[in-house]
Amino acid sequence: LRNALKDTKVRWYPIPVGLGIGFLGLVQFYKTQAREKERLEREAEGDGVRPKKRARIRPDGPWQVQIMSTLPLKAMSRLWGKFNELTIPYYLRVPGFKLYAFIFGVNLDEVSEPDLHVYPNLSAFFYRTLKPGVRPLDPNPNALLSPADGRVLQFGKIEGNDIEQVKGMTYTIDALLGKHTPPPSLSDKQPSAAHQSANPPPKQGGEEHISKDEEFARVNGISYTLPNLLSGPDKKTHDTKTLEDQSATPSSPGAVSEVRADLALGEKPWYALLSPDNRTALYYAVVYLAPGDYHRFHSPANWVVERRRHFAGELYSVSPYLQRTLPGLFTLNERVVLLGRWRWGFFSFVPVGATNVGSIAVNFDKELRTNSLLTDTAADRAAEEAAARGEPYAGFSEASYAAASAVLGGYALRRGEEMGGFKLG
Amino acid sequence: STIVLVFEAPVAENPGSKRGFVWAVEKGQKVKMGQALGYV
Repeated sequence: LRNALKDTKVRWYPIPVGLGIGFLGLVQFYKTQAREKERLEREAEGDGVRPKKRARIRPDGPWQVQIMSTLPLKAMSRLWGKFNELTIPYYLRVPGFKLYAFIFGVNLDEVSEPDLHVYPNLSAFFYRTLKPGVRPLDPNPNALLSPADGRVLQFGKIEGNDIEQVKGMTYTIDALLGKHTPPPSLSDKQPSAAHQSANPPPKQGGEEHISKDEEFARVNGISYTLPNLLSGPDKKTHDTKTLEDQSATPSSPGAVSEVRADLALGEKPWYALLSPDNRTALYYAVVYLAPGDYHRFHSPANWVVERRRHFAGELYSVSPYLQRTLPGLFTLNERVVLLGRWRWGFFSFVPVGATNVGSIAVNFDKELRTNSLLTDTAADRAAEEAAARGEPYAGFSEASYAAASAVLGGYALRRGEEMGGFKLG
Repeated sequence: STIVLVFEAPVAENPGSKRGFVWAVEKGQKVKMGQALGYV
């Protein structure tokens, strides 16, 4: 053996690059598996200093889902976002975007900006706007509009707490929206300065000035409180502890105030909202936006959004295949639940993020940050604090828009009005 | 990406009645923003 080793001439041969990459991939996969297993074991015992961390949500399902659940999806999404924010060379933009449009079926005639050179990168092109008039709203005022371009994957009525079992799609409304807690009633805070300037107080001498918000509420049959009640004796104040935490009035109508969501307040099942005489029911619809679709979303009706709950979940793909394969997918993904009311009662709007489209933007909520390390750590910290107090963690951070309008107790959205959108990464 | 709407609406008293919420789409149908999903 020594002679063979000594006498044999060393010769190098090239191996196929793919083989090399495959080998490195396997080594990396094995390392992450081992590291993840070790970390989970350490978390399960707790390291003695911090309380045991909440077990990470582990979805079950076929092997594809198992593999996905070991991938660092959020990190991949952020990387994908960064990659798509790289500036594309000027002369490559038009052929590049035309290729993207050809592959994903984008109708470039509808894009508001005819010169595609304007879009510095794919991320900007992805968040493109459309020409005015290319998306006419259904003329019937009683129509519930589609909030975006896409495909209707499911829709139906919600029985009790369970959203109807449709081809393997089972989840409870509590898991999707979070537990129902009473919405903040109109607070006794003074309307914000911006609000006052937009809605001057009634003139003396009996001349009544109807503010925009009152007009909106009246026309759309949405409950509201007259401003003079805010200072009158029968002002209604909400006695929930959390709301009293709202110490400062935000300075701009769009600003939000943080409320501590991990205090479960007066939880009731969602269907308790329904009118006792069963004249109303809860319905749901799921619209899937494909990569080539216009990715801004609009208000499907005239409604008032009172608060939002941000679930900093994972970012599994929401492709129709995975929706069929992974029951309860939406209860795992990062999403923003906008809760409010419309003419017929409760109304909610839930944009759900995914690996390739991780960030959700809401135009009137400048403080919302999704798919960011900050929100992840904040969510973990909140979970640990709740665990340390021995209280359940609701799994979301909630913010109220009550300060946006003292009359409506929330932010008024008109049908067809752009609300925000999905951004790459 | 996906958008889920959950909302309260009047119940159609009996099938085919004009009152109440009625869906105006089919499963799997492609829709455009502003198109009606249903009518109350």
